[in-house]
Amino acid sequence: EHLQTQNLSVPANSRVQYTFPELIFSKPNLWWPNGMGKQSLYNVVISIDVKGFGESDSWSHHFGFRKIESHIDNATGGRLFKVNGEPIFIRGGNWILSDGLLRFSKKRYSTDIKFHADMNFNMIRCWGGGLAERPEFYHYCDYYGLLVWQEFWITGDVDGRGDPVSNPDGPLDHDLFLFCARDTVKLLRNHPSLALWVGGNEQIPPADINAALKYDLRLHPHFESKDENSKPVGDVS
Amino acid sequence: MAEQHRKTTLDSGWVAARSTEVKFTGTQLTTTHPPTGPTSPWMEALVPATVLATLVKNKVVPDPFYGLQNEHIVDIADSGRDYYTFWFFTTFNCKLSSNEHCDLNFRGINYSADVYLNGHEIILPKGMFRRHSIDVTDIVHADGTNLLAVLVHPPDHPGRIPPTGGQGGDHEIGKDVATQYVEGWDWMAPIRDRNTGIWDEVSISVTGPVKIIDPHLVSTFSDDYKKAYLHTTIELQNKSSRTAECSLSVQVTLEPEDSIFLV
Repeated sequence: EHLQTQNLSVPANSRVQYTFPELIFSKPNLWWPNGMGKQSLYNVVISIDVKGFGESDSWSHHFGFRKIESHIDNATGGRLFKVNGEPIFIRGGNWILSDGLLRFSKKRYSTDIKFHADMNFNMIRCWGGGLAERPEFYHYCDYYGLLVWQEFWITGDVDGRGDPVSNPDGPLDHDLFLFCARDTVKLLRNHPSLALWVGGNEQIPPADINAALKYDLRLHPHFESKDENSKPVGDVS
Repeated sequence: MAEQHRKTTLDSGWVAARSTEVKFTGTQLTTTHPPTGPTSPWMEALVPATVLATLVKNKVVPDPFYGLQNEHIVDIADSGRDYYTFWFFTTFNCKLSSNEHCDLNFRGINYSADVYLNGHEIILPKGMFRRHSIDVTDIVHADGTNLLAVLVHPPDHPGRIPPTGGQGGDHEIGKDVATQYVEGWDWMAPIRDRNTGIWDEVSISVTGPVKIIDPHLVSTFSDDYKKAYLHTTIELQNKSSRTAECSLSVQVTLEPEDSIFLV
């Protein structure tokens, strides 16, 4: 349906970032959470051919067109979610991990996550004392329509609010924490089910980590409000 | 036409052994003295998973999730970190044509590791939640068997479980960037090896001179969701010593729903 090809030169021994001119879809099939509509998924394939060599690499991912917003509702003090402009009543459960010896399987993920959908849930909260869940977990959340609230690796008990009080400044290596957070975001960010990144469980991360996460995860100005008539142009930076 | 790029997952044929029971170095294990199979001290290993998962699979320890069997497994606080520092070993083949490049990828290691491939050592940095991608083009045997050994070290601060237990034990694990439930919680007994291991996918990927890295897909909307825009940003790495003239494509097709199949 939608195919776009661009030519560009990549200098020897270098690494560049490239942004395609945006693809426009009229009346796209939207992705909806469980109970609000279909979980329409598109298959996005990116490939690169090199002159004199042929296909050098390709990448594919299921993608869902959806807009997820949330804010603290002054009336209730709770977080109010909207999907594609529609408010949604969140029915969710806590998730730690599917096996304490980390023996994960697609079959187990599919079964566990379908079970949540069958219970009429529409969100799973990945607790900060567990894991950043894996692409296979998110794939089945995409497929069954479970929004995901994904916490980073801070908990009140272990980081400054436990008994005894310990690690008030979080992990020893903040740069390592931020490196892991950024790499995790890159691993998971294309999944339509990913609804919210959260600093930690019952605890705000140390100020420098929290500020960096908020900055890194803000909506990029490029996507704030697209002017429909903007000229599509490739951008190599 | 070059062969299609390809990715091979390394999730079988692994063996493991406790580091203190192996007399060879990583260089020797991946050149002159590779293990010949699951004979002591080596055992069949579960990858991806944890050290404890391999010990349970081989019945070296009881399954911690039955009865009070977890009490019969020595905790890392009492055994010391070396007891759960394990070697993992496997072999793989990887045919490379000219101008093709090969990466060895780890999607998750808890908590750090020393990798040996055909006698070459690569030290992986710490951190449970980070990927590692190593360009091994110059190290792999393009027409033969490659020997891979990984020495996996537990978290730096495994902590000690107080007699009273409690949420997160003595909280020492919080000094590392790793999962915190492993010292035990009100709903969970402590995990004796603190989930040490090659806990996520290991793969070999072969590409041509230019590799696609971490694409980012974003959708925006107008006209009350009647129009959508797909913004696609990628990183490209040219590993060759010449400028690459590229043709870059993005194609989007609707996934058929369950009841519909494309013919």
